[in-house]
Amino acid sequence: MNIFRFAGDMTHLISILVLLLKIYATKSCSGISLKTQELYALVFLTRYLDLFTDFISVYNTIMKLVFIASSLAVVCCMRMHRVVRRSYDKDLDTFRHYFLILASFVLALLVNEKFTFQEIFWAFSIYLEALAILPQLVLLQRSGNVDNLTGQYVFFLGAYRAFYILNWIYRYFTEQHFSRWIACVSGLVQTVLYADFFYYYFISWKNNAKMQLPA
Amino acid sequence: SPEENLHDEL
Repeated sequence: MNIFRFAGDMTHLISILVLLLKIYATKSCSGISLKTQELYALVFLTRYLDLFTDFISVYNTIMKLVFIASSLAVVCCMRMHRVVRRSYDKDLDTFRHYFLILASFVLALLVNEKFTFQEIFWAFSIYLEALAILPQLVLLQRSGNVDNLTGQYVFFLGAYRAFYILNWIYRYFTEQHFSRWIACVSGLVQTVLYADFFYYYFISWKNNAKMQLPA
Repeated sequence: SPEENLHDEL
């Protein structure tokens, strides 16, 4: 464990807490893409198949449980909660996310560490996570204005993988035969996808104005 | 070591 990875995990945890706060405090999920939440639930379920077989550390196990439980809780809440579900922007959240699932799975069959069930699903979860934010970014683009908590949620979600890139650079220089190129390349793509969001987020922060995405 | 757990990250 290094400071970059710990900062990344904490940033990821903060993004989840901000999302839960937004939904719980406002009893609304307007501006949140259910499809991105479903993709993230799938990412964690397929990435942590080794949850009960490979014990890394207490921290690792607890964080995996938190990520799985929170992503499922958000999906269930957005689908079932009678008040929250009414605020879901169903007609704006129309990204065909099944294509993202299919593309990630095909790529995982072709490019993986080892052609085994667990490694294919691990690679699938890595590729899917890189693309999972797309429905959310498209929804924000369509809805134009971004409320503070949603903006902070997306910002921290994007920032966490940027910390992981620093972690991989650090590990590359401090550990022999460290090669996580699947996670590195995918993490780079993932972070780049946030580039324009980060730009508009920074502008709104600099001008102390409400965040506006160009329609 | 090759058998080290490749996926020690979240």
